[in-house]
Amino acid sequence: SLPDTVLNGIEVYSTKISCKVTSRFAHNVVVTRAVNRADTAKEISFDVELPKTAFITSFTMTIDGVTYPGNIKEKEVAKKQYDKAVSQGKTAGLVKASGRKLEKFTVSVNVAAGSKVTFELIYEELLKRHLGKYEMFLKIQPKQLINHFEIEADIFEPQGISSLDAEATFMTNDLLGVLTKSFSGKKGHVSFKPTLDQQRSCSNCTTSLLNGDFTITYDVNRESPANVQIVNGYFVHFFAPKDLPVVPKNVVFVIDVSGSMYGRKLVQTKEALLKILEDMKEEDYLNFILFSSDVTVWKDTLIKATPENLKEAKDFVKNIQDQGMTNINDGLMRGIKMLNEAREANVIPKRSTSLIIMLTDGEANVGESRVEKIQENVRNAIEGKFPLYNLGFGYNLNYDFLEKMALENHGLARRIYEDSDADLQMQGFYDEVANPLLVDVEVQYPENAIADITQNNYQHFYDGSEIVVAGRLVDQDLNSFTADVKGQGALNDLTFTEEVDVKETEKALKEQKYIFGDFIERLWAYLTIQQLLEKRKNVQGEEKENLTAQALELSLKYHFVTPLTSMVVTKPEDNIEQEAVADKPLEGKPEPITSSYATQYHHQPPAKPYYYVDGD
Amino acid sequence: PHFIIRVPEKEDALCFNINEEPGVVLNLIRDPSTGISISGQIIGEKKVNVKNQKTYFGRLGIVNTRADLKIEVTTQKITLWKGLDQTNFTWMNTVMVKQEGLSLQINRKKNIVVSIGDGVSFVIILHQVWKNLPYHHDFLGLYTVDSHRMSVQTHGLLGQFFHPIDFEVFDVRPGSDPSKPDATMMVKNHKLTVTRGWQKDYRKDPRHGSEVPCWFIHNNGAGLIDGSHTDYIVSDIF
Repeated sequence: SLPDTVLNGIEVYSTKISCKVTSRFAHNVVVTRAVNRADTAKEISFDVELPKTAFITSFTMTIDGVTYPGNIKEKEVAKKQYDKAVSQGKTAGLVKASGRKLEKFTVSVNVAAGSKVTFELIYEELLKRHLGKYEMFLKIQPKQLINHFEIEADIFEPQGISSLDAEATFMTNDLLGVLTKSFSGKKGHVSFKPTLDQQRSCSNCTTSLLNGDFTITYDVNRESPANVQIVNGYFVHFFAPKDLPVVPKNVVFVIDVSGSMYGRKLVQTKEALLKILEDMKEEDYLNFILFSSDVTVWKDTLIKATPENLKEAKDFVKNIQDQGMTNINDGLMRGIKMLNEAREANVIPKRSTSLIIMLTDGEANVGESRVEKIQENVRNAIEGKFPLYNLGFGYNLNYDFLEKMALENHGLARRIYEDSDADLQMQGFYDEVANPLLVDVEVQYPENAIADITQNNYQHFYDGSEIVVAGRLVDQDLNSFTADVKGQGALNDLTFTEEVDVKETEKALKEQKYIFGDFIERLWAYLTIQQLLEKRKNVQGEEKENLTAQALELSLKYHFVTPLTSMVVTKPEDNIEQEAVADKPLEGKPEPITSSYATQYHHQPPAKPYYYVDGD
Repeated sequence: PHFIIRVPEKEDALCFNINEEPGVVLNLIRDPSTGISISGQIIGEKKVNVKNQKTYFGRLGIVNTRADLKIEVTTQKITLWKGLDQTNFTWMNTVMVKQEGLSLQINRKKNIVVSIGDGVSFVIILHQVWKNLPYHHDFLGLYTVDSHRMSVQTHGLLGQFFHPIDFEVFDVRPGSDPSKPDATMMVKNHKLTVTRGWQKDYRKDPRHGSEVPCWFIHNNGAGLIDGSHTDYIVSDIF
């Protein structure tokens, strides 16, 4: 009889997920070792779900001592190899979007009887501070019991760790004993090593109960509002002041109430708005603009969030009805005009910040419906004075359009997934932007000291978030430099100054054995690529080409699978080497209809064409 | 805490101590005309029941009633109020704060320069000691700059000396400590026995300070200060 760890002839010896986080930059290695115990060749597959914000940097597959590495190439180059694979009737996409936060990397290979295989996937990401915490998210879903299953996370934060927690959705009392989490000073550690028996979904079951989300959250000490770290000529500057009063805000909610919002969507939207109204502060101003075929406003001007007005606002929200078509342009233009007029007429406090939150579930189909024209109208009306946040509810909408329009106007777009918690998603988004502590934030460095800095000006700094700027030191012999962060607070103008002793800072970090040497350079590259890709969405022509070229060069240099690159994985199959391609799926694109390579491999080529997930 | 009063007209200085219980709040400066007042709360050493326990300022409160502004400085943090809204900083910040009628520069772990209105400035120095010292802990120092910009009505333990003061010292004679002669001082129509000594000015060197020779007035500045030192005890930092 075969042990419980053998399923369909395949035994998985071990799966180890090791995460090393240094200054918010996470380097994750997932290694699985398996053997084919069957008498015949078997397919062994390896699935990893990784955050959408992560970049894959490496994948290798070792079969009986022979290693098959993945090579990261320019997408066009990889595509030629991909086309070849497709012409042979096989889809080659290795990565596809998976749920809200994740994308799924899948590879499978035929392994001869008795052969062993090791898969190793490495990906990296910069953990973002969100509502006061950094979060590292791991999806755990082994297909069978594993002899040695292990998650190890080592966190090193030069500012010192102030809190650390780890939890899993599949946690039981028994498993709690094998989850250890500890932190002291600059180091934190999380370990999770369930035994074989602890993995069983019931006492005699051969199925695994490890199925769900494993989340590590932590934060760092913030005695000082800023922290600058330097390694090998690259620096990163983290800025997150605390205990500042919240800048009053003027919010216009521009809500789609067209016929498609009928039913649960509108119910959830109302619930979210009612909750948001409860959280409004008395210093804030607000209004609601509803758009369908026409535009309806709650009040003609912005209204102070007094208890009486909020009560009236709630009554208004409760009575919102769906009707008609989708006139995005007029809804937005009305909201922008209202904010501009309020500022001009000094209706709103001088020290306050304005924003528009637009929610829609569809495409513009009445009034001005040309997306380019809507973008132009909005851009010209806002003139960079305040941000526009676009929430796209569901999938029947042009998300690219919403994202582009938001980015053009210093905001961002967020998809609201149609689900039971859609109201919570909307509230969650509002919570992120509800507490601006600083506006017009600019991070300044001496011009001759540094180069290649990432974005250094932000319209807002929100409570619980963090501004991260990275760059390169021009002068390697530089002893010190000063970083100034200027911003307008609720009551005053603030200039935070950070004196950086280059040699001391570098020496202090190098002494830490936790650090993988070039992490700040990689963090800088990661951030630069992300920002170049974002900027690229807003421009055309030569500028777009330049940004693309820069992002591509960095992606190739630092071996990141980004929307501009692909990783080609060469697999031995029946003595013929075949290739598969790992690409990065994009949020704005429709969900690809491809099946994963693993599923596809044993089937005849279907009649339907396959779609390639392409960054362009 | 010790007080040093520089008297430029005499190219000399006067000094005195105020010995009060930890927790007591003293009115240091009060100018009804500009609306500015500063108070300081006394802290003692870490160990109680120490003979001749030294006391320091551990908390300072600055108020500008005209601008509806309050600043509280402790050895841990700096809190700024405008009306009911507050902003907090720690001594780990280097930050310049500007708002109508106020400029506040915090220099990380060193000092704070507060400028109010038309240029009245105060410097608050953080004296840090090694945290494992058995007796001492961090304390604060207050220095005034441009005190002539305060009105003639300014009073308080320090504020009363913003106006010119005249004194005369005579009959210098050996004191109980051979290195510190005693003398007789005529000031504010009082005849006092004073002792030549030194006190430390920490503005330039917060760690070691620089020694300032001064005439020391005994008994909590009795005779030099208007009234008794207990007249300056107030109930609250603001």
